[in-house]
Amino acid sequence: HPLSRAAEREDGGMELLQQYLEKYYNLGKGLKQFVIRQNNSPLVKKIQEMQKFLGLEVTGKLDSDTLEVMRKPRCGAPDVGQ
Amino acid sequence: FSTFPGMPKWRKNHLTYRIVNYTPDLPREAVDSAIEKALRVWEEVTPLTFSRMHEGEADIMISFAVREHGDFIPFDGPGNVLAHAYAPGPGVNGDAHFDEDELWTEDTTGTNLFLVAAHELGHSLGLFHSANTEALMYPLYSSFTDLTRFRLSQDDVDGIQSLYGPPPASPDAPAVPTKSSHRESVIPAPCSPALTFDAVSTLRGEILFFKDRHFWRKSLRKPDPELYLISSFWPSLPSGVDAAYEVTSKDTVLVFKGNQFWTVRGPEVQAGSPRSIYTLGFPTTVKKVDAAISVKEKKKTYFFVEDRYWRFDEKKGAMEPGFPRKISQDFPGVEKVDAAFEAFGFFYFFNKSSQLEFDPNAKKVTHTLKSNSWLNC
Repeated sequence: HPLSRAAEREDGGMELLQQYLEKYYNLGKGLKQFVIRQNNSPLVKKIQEMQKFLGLEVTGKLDSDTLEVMRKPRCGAPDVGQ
Repeated sequence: FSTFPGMPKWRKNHLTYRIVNYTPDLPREAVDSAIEKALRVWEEVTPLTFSRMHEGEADIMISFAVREHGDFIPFDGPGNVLAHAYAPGPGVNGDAHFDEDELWTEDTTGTNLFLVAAHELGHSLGLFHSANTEALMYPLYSSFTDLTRFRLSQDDVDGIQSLYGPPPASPDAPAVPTKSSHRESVIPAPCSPALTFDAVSTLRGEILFFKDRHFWRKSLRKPDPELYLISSFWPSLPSGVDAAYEVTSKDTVLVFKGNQFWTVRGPEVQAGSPRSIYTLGFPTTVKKVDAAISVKEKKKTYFFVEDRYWRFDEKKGAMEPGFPRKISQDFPGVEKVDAAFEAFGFFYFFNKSSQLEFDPNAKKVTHTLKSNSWLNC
């Protein structure tokens, strides 16, 4: 059975989030298994770090504003140090 | 703003760049122009200057590439990552790579090359990403930037000046502020009542007013003068020139500083430049030329040095005998000249912030003007 549209969106967003955080915010591979709802999970912390850097409201959630910014074209130099 | 870990920066102020290849999306001239303009953005707020190389290894190598392109950081196809660049240093460091899978444009219908290049060259000079959304060094591309009014944010200026400091100060003209009010930019204010010029020359029907590292280009076809860095047209010319004049019959402009002069034809500095002013026939007691005027009908050039002048025969290529003479003796009302040019049959002499219009036939001053009257002030 095909996924519902809502599920498709969420899954697509999670994929984008995973790749984005891995590429630009040093998120270790395999961290997707952490539940995003846990406030102290590494994923939430990375989302907060990204939201703070990008001047977004720091919610720790993958909201529409965060997704929109993540889809904007950008410079390929990562925003974190070596 | 932020800098790279360890704060890498160039240990010299004059850097070279090379455009290794071109995108097929734009004419070559448009790529050249976007890169030059992007470099100028940083040049105007630092002591840094840039010159272009056409072969060999330059400090900043600029290229267009797709996917994996030899640096182990592959591009990702259309969208998302547009470009990346490396911090100052040897080899790949300092280089800027642009994703050829983007559609590069001069406007914002695609990805504007100038905006991305200005950002990437900020990396090449040592700036890392900024968290300030107004900053050029913010990592996200904004297609809503007004290209006609583009300027660096205060954050960008503070960032780059934390590495290289401000540009050298202009000695006299109050400047247009481009950064913190306690520091001055060298961008000269055209309508400052204290404005003086280093030199003035015609060039192919336009008038060039030289000031420190810049010149205004006044075309009679355009109402507003345009300000450029001398180095953006002629990278090997010095700043703070003493005198300049055009020999229209040879389509050249001679630019003087100290006891040397450079010959330029359009955008090219001629081979053999600079040459010594003594090859023109000046005695070695002359250390610099204050101003020069060439009169094309008579093929004579007048060189002004302190309160005297020499006359050079362009046909014979030699100084005329009987010179130097006192300026005031043959140009009544004129004592000393900082800069000069000839237009519409009149000589225009600049001294400090004043300008005298002189009729060489009537041998008298016909008007006294402010020096910046040509700049719509």
